[in-house]
Amino acid sequence: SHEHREHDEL
Amino acid sequence: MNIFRFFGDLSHLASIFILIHKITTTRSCRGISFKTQALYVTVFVTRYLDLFTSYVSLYNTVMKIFFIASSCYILYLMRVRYRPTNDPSIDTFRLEYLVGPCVVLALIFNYGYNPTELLWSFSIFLESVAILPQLFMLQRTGEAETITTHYLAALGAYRALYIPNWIYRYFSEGYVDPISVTAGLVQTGLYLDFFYVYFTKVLQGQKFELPA
Repeated sequence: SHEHREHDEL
Repeated sequence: MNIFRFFGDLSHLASIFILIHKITTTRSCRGISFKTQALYVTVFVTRYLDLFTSYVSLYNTVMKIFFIASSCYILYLMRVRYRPTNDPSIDTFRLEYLVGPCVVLALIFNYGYNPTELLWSFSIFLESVAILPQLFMLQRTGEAETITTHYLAALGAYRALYIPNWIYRYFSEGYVDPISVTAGLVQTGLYLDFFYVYFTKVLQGQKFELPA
């Protein structure tokens, strides 16, 4: 699941 | 972080410095689409709202603040300081054709129905097409100052470098972000025509001119 994932790319 | 992403981000930084250099040294924003620049401010502000909610790294935070600040500064240069050199009559791409579909796409494809995720997704889709008013303007005028083409080349290189970054991340971390990858491939594709002329003309020392 992608939930609560962090968007680390700019 | 891998070298593709790092150099991609450096290329993005370089593109912004080239653009600011072009505007301030020629004291003119001729040939630059205000609409594209306004879309980039929208992209950065909607995507980097997470500055206040999640911390990734110092690098990440500094870059986010830089992108928001520099894009706002470019709008200031175009709208205030060098306003007389900005010609809205050739910057005619209809923004509603870009923003509307991006809102719809973000509502369909996202990683969570909350404001932060929806705005993040919207910003990814919007970034993928934000360059269109600029490319449309280039197509219309049929030529560009060399410095402007260097700006576009650096911006395109940033996008192109994100592709090997995703391939690398897939093999090293098993990480795939389908929304970023899909939108990113579309975005990079938009530069292909430009890159063809850039490599065959500008880098051979000729002026950027499109066939009539």
